[in-house]
Amino acid sequence: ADEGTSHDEL
Amino acid sequence: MNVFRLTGDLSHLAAIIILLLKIWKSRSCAGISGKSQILFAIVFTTRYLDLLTSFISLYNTCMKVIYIGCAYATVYLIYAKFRATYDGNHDSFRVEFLVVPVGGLSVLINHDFSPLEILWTFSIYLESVAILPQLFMISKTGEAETITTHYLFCLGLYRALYLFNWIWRFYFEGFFDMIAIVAGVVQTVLYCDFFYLYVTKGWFSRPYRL
Repeated sequence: ADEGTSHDEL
Repeated sequence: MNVFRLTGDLSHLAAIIILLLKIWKSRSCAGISGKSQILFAIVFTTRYLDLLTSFISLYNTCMKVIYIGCAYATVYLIYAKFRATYDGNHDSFRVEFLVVPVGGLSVLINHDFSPLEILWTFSIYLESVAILPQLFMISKTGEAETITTHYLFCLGLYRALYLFNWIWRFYFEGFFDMIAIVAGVVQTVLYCDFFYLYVTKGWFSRPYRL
Protein backbone atom coordinates (compact mmCIF):
# COMPACT_ATOMS: atom_id res chain seq x y z
CA ALA A 1 0.00 0.00 0.00
CA ASP A 2 1.07 3.55 -0.64
CA GLU A 3 2.26 5.74 2.15
CA GLY A 4 0.22 8.89 2.42
CA THR A 5 -2.31 9.73 -0.24
CA SER A 6 -2.27 8.20 -3.70
CA HIS A 7 -3.38 10.43 -6.55
CA ASP A 8 -4.32 8.44 -9.62
CA GLU A 9 -5.90 11.36 -11.45
CA LEU A 10 -4.15 13.85 -13.66
CA MET B 1 -11.17 5.14 -15.26
CA ASN B 2 -14.57 6.17 -16.55
CA VAL B 3 -15.82 7.96 -19.65
CA PHE B 4 -15.85 11.39 -17.98
CA ARG B 5 -12.31 11.02 -16.72
CA LEU B 6 -11.04 9.85 -20.12
CA THR B 7 -12.82 12.55 -22.12
CA GLY B 8 -11.69 15.09 -19.53
CA ASP B 9 -8.06 14.06 -19.96
CA LEU B 10 -8.40 14.10 -23.75
CA SER B 11 -10.04 17.52 -23.63
CA HIS B 12 -7.14 18.74 -21.49
CA LEU B 13 -4.67 17.26 -23.96
CA ALA B 14 -6.55 18.85 -26.87
CA ALA B 15 -6.38 22.27 -25.17
CA ILE B 16 -2.63 21.99 -24.63
CA ILE B 17 -1.98 20.86 -28.20
CA ILE B 18 -4.32 23.47 -29.72
CA LEU B 19 -2.35 26.21 -27.97
CA LEU B 20 1.02 24.76 -28.89
CA LEU B 21 0.03 24.35 -32.56
CA LYS B 22 -1.57 27.79 -32.71
CA ILE B 23 1.66 29.44 -31.53
CA TRP B 24 3.81 27.23 -33.73
CA LYS B 25 1.78 27.63 -36.94
CA SER B 26 1.18 31.37 -36.60
CA ARG B 27 4.73 31.84 -35.27
CA SER B 28 3.19 34.22 -32.76
CA CYS B 29 1.99 34.16 -29.18
CA ALA B 30 0.01 37.41 -29.44
CA GLY B 31 -2.99 37.34 -27.11
CA ILE B 32 -1.60 34.49 -25.02
CA SER B 33 -0.75 35.08 -21.37
CA GLY B 34 2.79 33.83 -20.74
CA LYS B 35 2.08 34.14 -17.03
CA SER B 36 -0.78 31.61 -17.20
CA GLN B 37 1.48 29.24 -19.12
CA ILE B 38 4.27 29.57 -16.53
CA LEU B 39 1.70 28.85 -13.80
CA PHE B 40 0.54 25.72 -15.66
CA ALA B 41 4.18 24.58 -16.01
CA ILE B 42 4.56 25.03 -12.23
CA VAL B 43 1.27 23.18 -11.67
CA PHE B 44 2.39 20.13 -13.67
CA THR B 45 5.88 20.14 -12.18
CA THR B 46 4.72 20.24 -8.56
CA ARG B 47 1.87 17.77 -9.12
CA TYR B 48 3.74 15.13 -11.07
CA LEU B 49 6.74 14.80 -8.79
CA ASP B 50 5.19 11.42 -7.93
CA LEU B 51 6.48 10.25 -11.32
CA LEU B 52 9.72 9.73 -9.41
CA THR B 53 8.19 7.92 -6.44
CA SER B 54 5.22 5.83 -7.59
CA PHE B 55 4.04 4.09 -10.74
CA ILE B 56 0.25 4.11 -11.28
CA SER B 57 -0.18 3.02 -14.91
CA LEU B 58 1.44 3.42 -18.32
CA TYR B 59 -1.43 5.74 -19.29
CA ASN B 60 -0.88 7.85 -16.19
CA THR B 61 2.88 8.11 -16.70
CA CYS B 62 2.62 8.90 -20.43
CA MET B 63 0.01 11.63 -19.95
CA LYS B 64 2.02 13.25 -17.15
CA VAL B 65 5.17 13.29 -19.26
CA ILE B 66 3.25 14.71 -22.24
CA TYR B 67 1.57 17.41 -20.12
CA ILE B 68 4.85 18.49 -18.54
CA GLY B 69 6.70 18.43 -21.86
CA CYS B 70 4.02 20.45 -23.67
CA ALA B 71 3.80 22.98 -20.80
CA TYR B 72 7.53 23.70 -20.96
CA ALA B 73 7.50 23.74 -24.76
CA THR B 74 4.73 26.38 -24.64
CA VAL B 75 6.67 28.51 -22.15
CA TYR B 76 9.77 28.17 -24.33
CA LEU B 77 7.89 29.30 -27.44
CA ILE B 78 6.42 32.32 -25.64
CA TYR B 79 9.49 33.53 -23.75
CA ALA B 80 12.28 32.46 -26.10
CA LYS B 81 11.47 31.47 -29.67
CA PHE B 82 8.62 33.90 -30.35
CA ARG B 83 9.42 36.36 -27.60
CA ALA B 84 9.15 39.31 -30.01
CA THR B 85 5.44 38.59 -30.47
CA TYR B 86 4.71 38.28 -26.74
CA ASP B 87 2.29 40.94 -25.60
CA GLY B 88 3.87 41.61 -22.20
CA ASN B 89 2.21 44.99 -21.68
CA HIS B 90 -1.23 43.41 -21.65
CA ASP B 91 -0.10 40.44 -19.55
CA SER B 92 -0.07 42.51 -16.40
CA PHE B 93 -1.83 40.26 -13.90
CA ARG B 94 0.08 40.17 -10.60
CA VAL B 95 0.72 36.44 -10.18
CA GLU B 96 2.16 36.88 -6.68
CA PHE B 97 -1.41 37.60 -5.57
CA LEU B 98 -2.24 34.03 -6.64
CA VAL B 99 0.94 32.13 -5.76
CA VAL B 100 1.42 33.47 -2.23
CA PRO B 101 -2.14 32.84 -0.90
CA VAL B 102 -2.25 29.47 -2.70
CA GLY B 103 1.09 28.52 -1.13
CA GLY B 104 -0.17 29.48 2.31
CA LEU B 105 -3.44 27.62 1.85
CA SER B 106 -1.69 24.44 0.70
CA VAL B 107 0.41 24.42 3.88
CA LEU B 108 -2.71 24.96 6.02
CA ILE B 109 -5.23 22.67 4.29
CA ASN B 110 -3.86 19.41 2.92
CA HIS B 111 -4.33 15.65 3.23
CA ASP B 112 -0.93 15.07 4.80
CA PHE B 113 1.75 17.45 6.04
CA SER B 114 4.58 16.07 3.90
CA PRO B 115 6.62 17.86 1.22
CA LEU B 116 5.26 15.89 -1.73
CA GLU B 117 1.68 16.11 -0.52
CA ILE B 118 1.91 19.85 0.14
CA LEU B 119 3.30 20.38 -3.35
CA TRP B 120 0.48 18.26 -4.80
CA THR B 121 -2.06 20.37 -2.87
CA PHE B 122 -0.32 23.56 -4.02
CA SER B 123 -0.63 22.39 -7.64
CA ILE B 124 -4.35 21.65 -7.23
CA TYR B 125 -5.06 25.07 -5.72
CA LEU B 126 -2.83 26.86 -8.21
CA GLU B 127 -4.41 25.12 -11.21
CA SER B 128 -7.83 26.34 -10.14
CA VAL B 129 -6.75 29.97 -10.59
CA ALA B 130 -3.90 29.66 -13.12
CA ILE B 131 -6.10 30.75 -16.02
CA LEU B 132 -6.88 34.13 -14.41
CA PRO B 133 -3.95 36.00 -16.06
CA GLN B 134 -5.24 34.75 -19.44
CA LEU B 135 -8.84 35.76 -18.74
CA PHE B 136 -7.58 39.10 -17.36
CA MET B 137 -5.60 39.69 -20.54
CA ILE B 138 -8.64 39.00 -22.73
CA SER B 139 -10.85 41.29 -20.67
CA LYS B 140 -8.17 43.98 -20.88
CA THR B 141 -7.74 43.87 -24.65
CA GLY B 142 -11.44 43.07 -25.14
CA GLU B 143 -10.84 40.39 -27.73
CA ALA B 144 -9.38 36.96 -28.36
CA GLU B 145 -8.64 35.03 -31.51
CA THR B 146 -11.10 32.23 -32.29
CA ILE B 147 -8.47 29.56 -31.80
CA THR B 148 -7.65 30.99 -28.36
CA THR B 149 -11.30 30.65 -27.39
CA HIS B 150 -11.23 27.00 -28.53
CA TYR B 151 -8.22 26.50 -26.26
CA LEU B 152 -10.05 28.04 -23.31
CA PHE B 153 -13.19 26.03 -24.04
CA CYS B 154 -11.30 22.72 -24.05
CA LEU B 155 -9.50 23.69 -20.86
CA GLY B 156 -12.75 24.59 -19.10
CA LEU B 157 -14.49 21.50 -20.48
CA TYR B 158 -11.75 19.32 -19.01
CA ARG B 159 -12.45 20.49 -15.48
CA ALA B 160 -16.21 20.33 -15.96
CA LEU B 161 -15.84 16.69 -17.13
CA TYR B 162 -13.71 15.98 -14.06
CA LEU B 163 -16.62 17.14 -11.90
CA PHE B 164 -18.79 14.45 -13.52
CA ASN B 165 -15.92 12.00 -13.02
CA TRP B 166 -15.91 12.78 -9.29
CA ILE B 167 -19.68 12.36 -9.05
CA TRP B 168 -19.29 9.00 -10.85
CA ARG B 169 -16.47 7.91 -8.58
CA PHE B 170 -18.38 8.92 -5.47
CA TYR B 171 -21.42 6.83 -6.46
CA PHE B 172 -19.64 3.80 -7.90
CA GLU B 173 -16.40 3.67 -5.96
CA GLY B 174 -17.22 5.63 -2.81
CA PHE B 175 -14.16 7.72 -3.63
CA PHE B 176 -13.92 11.42 -3.07
CA ASP B 177 -11.08 13.87 -2.64
CA MET B 178 -12.45 17.02 -1.06
CA ILE B 179 -9.45 19.19 -1.94
CA ALA B 180 -9.60 18.26 -5.62
CA ILE B 181 -13.40 18.61 -5.71
CA VAL B 182 -13.56 22.07 -4.11
CA ALA B 183 -10.68 23.38 -6.24
CA GLY B 184 -12.26 21.78 -9.31
CA VAL B 185 -15.57 23.50 -8.65
CA VAL B 186 -13.80 26.86 -8.22
CA GLN B 187 -11.87 26.28 -11.42
CA THR B 188 -14.99 25.35 -13.39
CA VAL B 189 -16.92 28.34 -12.05
CA LEU B 190 -14.19 30.67 -13.33
CA TYR B 191 -14.96 29.44 -16.84
CA CYS B 192 -18.74 29.86 -16.62
CA ASP B 193 -18.76 33.45 -17.86
CA PHE B 194 -16.44 32.44 -20.68
CA PHE B 195 -18.56 29.36 -21.57
CA TYR B 196 -21.61 31.58 -21.87
CA LEU B 197 -19.84 34.00 -24.20
CA TYR B 198 -18.26 31.18 -26.20
CA VAL B 199 -21.61 29.57 -26.91
CA THR B 200 -23.60 32.75 -27.53
CA LYS B 201 -20.97 34.77 -29.44
CA GLY B 202 -17.96 32.65 -30.10
CA TRP B 203 -19.09 30.16 -32.71
CA PHE B 204 -19.21 32.41 -35.75
CA SER B 205 -17.88 35.83 -34.88
CA ARG B 206 -14.27 36.69 -35.48
CA PRO B 207 -12.40 38.28 -33.89
CA TYR B 208 -14.01 37.33 -30.66
CA ARG B 209 -15.12 40.27 -28.55
CA LEU B 210 -16.29 40.34 -24.97
